[in-house]
Amino acid sequence: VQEKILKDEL
Amino acid sequence: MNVFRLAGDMTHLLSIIVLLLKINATRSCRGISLKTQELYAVVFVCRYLDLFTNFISLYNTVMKIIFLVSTFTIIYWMRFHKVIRVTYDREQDTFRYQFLVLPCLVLALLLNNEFTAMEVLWTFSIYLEAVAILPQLVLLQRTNNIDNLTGNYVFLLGSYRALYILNWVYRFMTEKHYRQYLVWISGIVQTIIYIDFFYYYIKSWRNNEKLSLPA
Repeated sequence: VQEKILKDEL
Repeated sequence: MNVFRLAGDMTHLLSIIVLLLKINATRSCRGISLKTQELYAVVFVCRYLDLFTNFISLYNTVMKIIFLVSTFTIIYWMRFHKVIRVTYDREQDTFRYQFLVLPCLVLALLLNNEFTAMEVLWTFSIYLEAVAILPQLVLLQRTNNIDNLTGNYVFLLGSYRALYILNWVYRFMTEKHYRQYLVWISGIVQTIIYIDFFYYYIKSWRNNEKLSLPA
């Protein structure tokens, strides 16, 4: 399971 | 933001500008796949739902809006513009949406970070983006006379995700909490899909010949 991911990409 | 990410975004932006210019200047969308454009519209709508929920930066917001507006503009021209729509290669652009959309949807439902609507749609957009170019590549193979701008468009679009891979490597090494395996694998698949095209694009450029893809 991944960490809550950072969605700062396009 | 690192230099690879910025270069990737700029390449992506440039690819869309090239496409807009090509269609607008030549009043023709010959060689352009409407299916790929519509798949990108789905990708952007599903991914950028967070425009309403999450502010990241002005840059981020502006770029998202540019991608959405430009893609819908292209679709509008190809479907409804009275001069441009006539030039659309309808009979050649036969790839079936469902072959791409359904597997990506199933995969997003099974493999995601969190089982919520927003997160599944976001993941779906990542998977769909990886394969959305396929109708365009099939259409290029069927086009005898690929014009330079169309070739450049596909080349820039392919380069964008390749640059993102360098960005991910950089972020992996510099940011501790940056582990986006689903995105990385999809991005690598997305780039691999272009390898054949890259090969013929570079070959035609080096030999100063017109680009053509073997059937």
